[in-house]
Amino acid sequence: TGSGSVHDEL
Amino acid sequence: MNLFRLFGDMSHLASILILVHKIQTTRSCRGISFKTQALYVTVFVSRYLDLFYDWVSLYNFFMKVFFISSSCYILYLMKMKFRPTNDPSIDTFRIEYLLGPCAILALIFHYKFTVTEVLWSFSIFLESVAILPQLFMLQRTGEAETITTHYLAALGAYRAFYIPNWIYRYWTEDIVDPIAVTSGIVQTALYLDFFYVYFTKVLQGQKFELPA
Repeated sequence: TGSGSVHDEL
Repeated sequence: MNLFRLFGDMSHLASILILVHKIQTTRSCRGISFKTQALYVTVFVSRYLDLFYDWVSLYNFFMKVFFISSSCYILYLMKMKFRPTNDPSIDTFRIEYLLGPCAILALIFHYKFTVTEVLWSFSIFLESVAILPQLFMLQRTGEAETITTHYLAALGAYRAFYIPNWIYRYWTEDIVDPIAVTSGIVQTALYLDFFYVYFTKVLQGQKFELPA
């Protein structure tokens, strides 16, 4: 599982 | 973009339109916590700094601009246009107890130790608790205008919709954002009490009143 940030969300 | 996130965003959009509509039509911001609204401006400004250096999509761009400008407009309505209807004496939650811990959490938990990334984390943590002055005010007065409860319900639904969105993204994109997910769950949980009264009273046509 990749841990990543959801910077494309609002 | 998936349907859960779209519903969440639309719900967020609706909540702001309901709030502006309530203030404009009743010509009053009675029952609305200025502190919560000021925290939302802080949240949006600190999170959407990426407007200046990161392009996601036209949708994303316009939503960000809308959230920043509408939240500032609400502060203007409360502090200038309808100032006499704003009663600071019942808006007594100490927001330094939110700002301080959120700043510390952001310094500990972030994806990169840069100004914008720490501010992003800060905005996520702060958003999760920004509703507390409003809920505290509701608890104190024990009642709310129906339109105000619709505003809160739409606002609560927004982050609730994001939870299935994250589950969906875990399955389809194999990504998990622990900061957003943890804060999002906390944020949604804070509304549970409110939702209980909203569903059992307001949606049955009764006034929003808390038991004495």
